[in-house]
Amino acid sequence: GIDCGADSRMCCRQEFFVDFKEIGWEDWIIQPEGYHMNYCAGLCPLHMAGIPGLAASFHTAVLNRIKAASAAAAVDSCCVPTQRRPLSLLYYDRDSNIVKTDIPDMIVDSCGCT
Amino acid sequence: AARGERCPACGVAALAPGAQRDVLLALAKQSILAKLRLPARPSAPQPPARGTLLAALRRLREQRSDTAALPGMLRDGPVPRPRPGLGLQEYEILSFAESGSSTSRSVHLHFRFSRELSRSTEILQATLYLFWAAPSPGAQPVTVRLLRPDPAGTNTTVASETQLEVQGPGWTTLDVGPAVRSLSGRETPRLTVELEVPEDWGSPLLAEHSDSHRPFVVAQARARTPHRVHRR
Repeated sequence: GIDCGADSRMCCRQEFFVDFKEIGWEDWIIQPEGYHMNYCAGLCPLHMAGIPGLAASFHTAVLNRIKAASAAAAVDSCCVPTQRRPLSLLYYDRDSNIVKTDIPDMIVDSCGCT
Repeated sequence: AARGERCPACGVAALAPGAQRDVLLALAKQSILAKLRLPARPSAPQPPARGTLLAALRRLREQRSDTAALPGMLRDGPVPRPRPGLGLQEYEILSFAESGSSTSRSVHLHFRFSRELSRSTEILQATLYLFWAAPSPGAQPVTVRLLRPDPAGTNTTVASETQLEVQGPGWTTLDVGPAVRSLSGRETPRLTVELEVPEDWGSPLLAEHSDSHRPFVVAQARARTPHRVHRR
């Protein structure tokens, strides 16, 4: 996947870190200190759609077959997460119990064109 | 997004940088609270004393012999699944006792579990940890009653009664899984533990709560599987 630079226009991963102290949540979230809320942004022109390794998926394979049949049939291609991981949280709930949980698919590691 | 609608990322990209940051921070808060099934962030918590927390975690760590039982709290990284989950969100809960009424022969302990968790999760296992001060020598029978609120939340009913043989000072554990499971969906999911001894032990029945050996419950839970529609 590609990380967005200052003037990236093509599909890339935009890093965005939320510091829990900055939003006043450090009193009830024990660990971690923040959350990498990265997101995908940028253009997916057709010649980039489905390039293997960007968003290698069954969906892409089907799209390639459609494109091979007729360019007109090709549909839009979107910049989406291709790899994500859980966010492990240790926090106090409303009864001051200590809770540990993993929230699946909360952190985007890479983006690609469908 | 379909034509004409703005997807969040595109919409955000069109905003001025300051406004963009505010929108993203709001999205982050909304996303985390939604995934924790919390209507709003919990009000300022009353964390347990540091000594209490360390004694509890040390006790849990002493169970290193069977690491499978070692709660995920003590490990870095993702919580190990107690059994192959279906990619469902797992929870580990550490709940410290609140003192209730007590006499020289009995003590009441209260454990509260949040409504959100009790509604949307199934309890896989729950263990009560009790630290006994210096009881009189020889095995002492202790009656442990688990009380839960009735559905209306007005009275309490006995969920179970167990005889414990306390051999001497130290920690003992008790499986309270069925009793905690029975709290599911209650308006006030609170477990009360009543300890009763045959005669005065001549010392506090349990280590004083100011002491770091406060009783606690460790529970493991998993998000409820979405209701499956059986197709014929």
